[in-house]
Amino acid sequence: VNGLTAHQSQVLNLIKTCPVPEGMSLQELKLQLCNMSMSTIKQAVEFLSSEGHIYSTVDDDHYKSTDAE
Amino acid sequence: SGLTEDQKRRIEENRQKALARRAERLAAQR
Repeated sequence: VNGLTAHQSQVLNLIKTCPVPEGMSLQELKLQLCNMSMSTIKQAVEFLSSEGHIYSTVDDDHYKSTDAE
Repeated sequence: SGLTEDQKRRIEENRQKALARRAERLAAQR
């Protein structure tokens, strides 16, 4: 629908729900998306970041959505 | 929050860059 794969949508939706200012870490994403491998999650994060859906916060392990707020 | 001023600035900069990328992508689609 939005031009994203199922994996990319799942990752984006989880990041969107994260209320803390530093966003969600890759480790937290992995815990919630236990059906996805870390490399799949990282690929989705990289794509979403390049498209401007998400951005890194305090370090390259934490991400927030531009749709939040 | 427990973030330093530096971290807050970095987050805001990255947010602005991401919004610019998003706008660029959307413009390219049209």
